[in-house]
Amino acid sequence: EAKPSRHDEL
Amino acid sequence: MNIFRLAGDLFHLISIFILIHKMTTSKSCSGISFKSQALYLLVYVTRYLDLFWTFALYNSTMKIIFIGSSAYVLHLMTGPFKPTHDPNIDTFKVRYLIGGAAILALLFPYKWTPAEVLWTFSIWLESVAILPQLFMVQRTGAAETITTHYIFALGAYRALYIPNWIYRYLTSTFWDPLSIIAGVIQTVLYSDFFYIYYTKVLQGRKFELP
Repeated sequence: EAKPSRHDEL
Repeated sequence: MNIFRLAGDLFHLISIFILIHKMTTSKSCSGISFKSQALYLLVYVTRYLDLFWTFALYNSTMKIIFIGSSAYVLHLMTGPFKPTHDPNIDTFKVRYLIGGAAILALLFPYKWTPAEVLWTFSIWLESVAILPQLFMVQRTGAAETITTHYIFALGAYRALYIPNWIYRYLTSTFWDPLSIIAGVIQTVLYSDFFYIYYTKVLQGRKFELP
């Protein structure tokens, strides 16, 4: 998984 | 990815499946709030704009499914099953929800760019998008069992995101205060419904408000 981001959630 | 988020997303998929299944088998959208469904499409379209510039197999696929199925539900409600929709009981004033979400998004986005403001708008709007549906159930005082399963699955999706956020904070100290506040509000809005669902529907009784 790449750098945690709020855009990786649905 | 973690088990809570995966389970949450699966509940979201299940809720969509239940909704479309209910409508196509009964050839009716009675009991379903058109306004809530329209708000959800607005939520997905404004949140998933990044489909145009990022790709990740899981996320992108799900985003397309959510936008597509939401548009399909609206198509069913405005086309084939329109006669079964009663606008007279779907009277929640959504302009306040859209207005409130827009104000919050303009005041407190992470960045003042169109995409970020729209993302923030979608987060706030999603937290209250179920209200027209809950209002409709409250007005009629009862709901078909299948409709209650739909609302439950949709609520379980965001509720499961809460342990996901705790897990993400603990494992990578990542947290997103906006999503968490809005997600908790969203779950709280469902709590009354969850309670009645547990005490009535799961015991095989009809969903009727006390």
